[in-house]
Amino acid sequence: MLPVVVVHGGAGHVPRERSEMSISGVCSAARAGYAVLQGGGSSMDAVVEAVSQLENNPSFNAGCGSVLNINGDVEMDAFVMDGKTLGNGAVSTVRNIANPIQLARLVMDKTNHACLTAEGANRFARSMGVPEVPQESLITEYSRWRWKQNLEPDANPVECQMGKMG
Amino acid sequence: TVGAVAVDSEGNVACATSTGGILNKMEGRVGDTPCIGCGGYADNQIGAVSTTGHGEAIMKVVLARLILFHMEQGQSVEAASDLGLACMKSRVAGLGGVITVDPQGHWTARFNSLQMAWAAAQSDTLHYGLYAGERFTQSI
Repeated sequence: MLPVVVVHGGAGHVPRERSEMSISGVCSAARAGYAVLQGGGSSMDAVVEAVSQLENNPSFNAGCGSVLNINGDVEMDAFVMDGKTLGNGAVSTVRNIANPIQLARLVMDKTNHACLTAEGANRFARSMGVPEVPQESLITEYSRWRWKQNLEPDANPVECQMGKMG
Repeated sequence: TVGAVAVDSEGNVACATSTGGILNKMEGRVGDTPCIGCGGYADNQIGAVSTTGHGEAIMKVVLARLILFHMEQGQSVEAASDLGLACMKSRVAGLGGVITVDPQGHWTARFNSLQMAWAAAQSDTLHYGLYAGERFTQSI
């Protein structure tokens, strides 16, 4: 039964024209995580690799392709947890970082805190040599279009994103 | 939101979850993802979970740790995931999805929204789906 890796690309509304990209994205991320396990990597290595791939894929709401906040900016959250030690690390409302999941792992490995937020998380990234990227590189045409669409007074962003109940 | 759970050949479990959050959220809004027990949880003695969905609802039921609680009570990965999602739906009308594994390598992908893209790699077989009930396979 072992090893195994499972990934998700987010619950909610996936427009028909984007479903192919979503499926191929999660399949390649699962393959990448499984390759890490087959190469003797740890389960933590595997989940960080798989999620990094999904963050780099503009089809998903994480890293590049993140949704925008009300001001049109990208603020991201990420979390990792190790079942062997119960070690965990997280970042919240972090900006200008391509792979927040790798920063969350650094919080777990290099600090004795559980979560770093906002400017503190960005300062920690700089101290760890994690390069900052321009916000524009994280914004896609689709995420900007959805942001504009949901600025209307009668918009319902949660329903737009989550869709209907299954 | 994106996420992953894994069990390596030594039986160690782990989880990872990353997100841009909710569309047009207020500046500074933090959802479930970075909150331990909500966006994810991992314990070698029980299993690992990564969650996605309406963060404010997931936090109210502490969804990831709730699912592992049900597994501690003897429920399967699938039954525990469904119980957690049903609690979120009935208590706070929350929509979402989860991926769950146990240390023996049993896994599931469950959701109460219309769609969730997921994939699983095990024993050189790739399983995947998008709509409820879908489960396609191909060789890795």
